[in-house]
Amino acid sequence: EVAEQLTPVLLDGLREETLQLVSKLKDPSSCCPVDVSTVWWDGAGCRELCVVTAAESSVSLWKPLAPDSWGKVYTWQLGEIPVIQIIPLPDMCNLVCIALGDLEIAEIRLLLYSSENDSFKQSLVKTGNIKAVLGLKDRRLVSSSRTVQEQQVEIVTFSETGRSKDGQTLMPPEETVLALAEVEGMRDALVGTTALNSIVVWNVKTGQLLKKMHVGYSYPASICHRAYSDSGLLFVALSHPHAKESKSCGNPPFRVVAFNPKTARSVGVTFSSLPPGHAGRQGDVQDTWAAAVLSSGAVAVWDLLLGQCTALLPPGPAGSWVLARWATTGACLLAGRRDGTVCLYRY
Amino acid sequence: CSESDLGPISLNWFEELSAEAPP
Repeated sequence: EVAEQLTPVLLDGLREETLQLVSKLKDPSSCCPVDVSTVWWDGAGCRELCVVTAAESSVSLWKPLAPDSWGKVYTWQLGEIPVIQIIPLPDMCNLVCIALGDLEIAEIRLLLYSSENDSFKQSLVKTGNIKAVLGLKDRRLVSSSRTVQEQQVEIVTFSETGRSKDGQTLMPPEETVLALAEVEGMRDALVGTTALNSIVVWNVKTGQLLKKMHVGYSYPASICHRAYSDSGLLFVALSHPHAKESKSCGNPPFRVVAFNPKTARSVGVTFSSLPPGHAGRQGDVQDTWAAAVLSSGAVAVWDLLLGQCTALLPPGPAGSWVLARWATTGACLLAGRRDGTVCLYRY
Repeated sequence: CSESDLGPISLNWFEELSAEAPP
């Protein structure tokens, strides 16, 4: 019965891609997960992909015990500031990065294991009025923060033991940067979306702000999730929390837009529409797949290149879905319920 | 996407914009 409840519903006429339930974990001491992610962790001589779950005041590390069971390794207790988000750092091991704050991010912390004194620790990376943060390849973390006078966009590089090695400042645009995204296949390029609905492009090696391009008035408050450079164009996966429904493309939670960085002109490439009868979204993008929790309590998955919804996890009797995140590696979706259950699906 | 929509496309846009942008 449980397996049946968890079987994803494929929508009419779509491809055979689907979600297969691999395993699930439940933290009996925790309710209402804030975020979930994966991290590589060294233990007993081998490197394992572990699951990290965040509640408002604690973050737990889970390691695989058997194909379908998970054991809690450690729980870090945080202070009075609530945990908002786990920030995946794609190629870091034995280290979890989290954002804490109320409405906005006030602190970024590292949670780690120190072999020097055989203990689990936490350390402060940054404080301030942080608007956006993103983990990059090669153990780098980029964040944008704002004071009344100025905006700072900064990249911090970590050592393997989690120490901050050096920082680099990027030229800030005049507009406040609200989201950041890597450009797949271009290590030195970074994009951001701003409060006035522009895309900005940086050269992170030199810190130069290369271009500012307007997204358009039809889709205000766009958020960038991922970018891809191909054939002289910059393809950006955007979500639009405040887009109005239109006859031509419905109510697209995700769009891929092609920008010509030389001319700042753009065209829409694909629109990923919500399944019929669903509204609202909170999304995550990995490679070319997007996932979002809908206001109905379902999770939807899209192929952004096709602009198609490929799977839908309906809310079951066990409760609505509240979280949908892609694992840092492979095609694995982590879906969380209000009661603290996290299900792992292979996509 | 065509050049009529997007203007002249350059495969080396990143290097060209880096050469043009203020340091």
